[in-house]
Amino acid sequence: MLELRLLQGGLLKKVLEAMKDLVNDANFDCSPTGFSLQAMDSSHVALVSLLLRSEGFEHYRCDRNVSMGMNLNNMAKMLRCAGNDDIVTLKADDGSDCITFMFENPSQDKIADFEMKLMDIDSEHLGIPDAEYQSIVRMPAAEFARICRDLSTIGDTVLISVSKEGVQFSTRGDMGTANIVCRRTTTVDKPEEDVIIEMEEPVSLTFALRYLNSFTKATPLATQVTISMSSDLPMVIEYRIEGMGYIRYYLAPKIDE
Amino acid sequence: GSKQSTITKFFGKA
Repeated sequence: MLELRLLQGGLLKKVLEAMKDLVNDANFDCSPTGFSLQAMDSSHVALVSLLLRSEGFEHYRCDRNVSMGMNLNNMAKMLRCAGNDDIVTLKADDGSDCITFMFENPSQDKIADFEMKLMDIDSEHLGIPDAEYQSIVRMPAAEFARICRDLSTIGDTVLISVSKEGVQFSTRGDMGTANIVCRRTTTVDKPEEDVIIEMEEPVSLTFALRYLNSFTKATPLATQVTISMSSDLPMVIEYRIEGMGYIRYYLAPKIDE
Repeated sequence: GSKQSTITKFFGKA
């Protein structure tokens, strides 16, 4: 028996919007720790890792570890039928081939049940090493989204270079080039607007902008985004979900031939 | 030119 009740149903809606363009089908893993997912995009260039910890749910019952295969587009469609302020409950009986999404409006006078078929998905988890990254940048999530969107109008890839002073995003295309530098900030009164750089070593890596633009669908989940890079690893873009966990995107770099 | 690498080049099966 699985029963997960989340007071902020809007959060689950945002989570699905943040994953559905990257991944078609994925297994959600439910354990006493929480509700999680790990999946790659079809070309195996990007990986998304989601964790919603059990403590973040108003009610969390998961009698045994279960893996439920879902089509993320269909799940997103069903969740779009929930109001942003609705309470969302996920329910599944042991061995059932479907999951029920129950939506309750804040005044509790409208209750909706949506039942979705589960799928058998053959997927293997990858071991993500616990790495110390050479450069970590924390910046406003909306600013990062804006930069990725702007640069993708000029070029297909972005060179991200981190130094002690700041982070530089550069691209080039048929019409010309673009460079955006975000300097490290030192203000303390508005931490959500800060650009913070923790650098062990300067890093410069190239990434495909279309994946970064897909990751920025998670922007409504967090005010800040953390970008971690090392020269020999995929980058990690993390959006922390307050009180619940995180959504992390791993992106393999472009490598010089 | 540059070539797109894949996640599986870096992360193995758990």
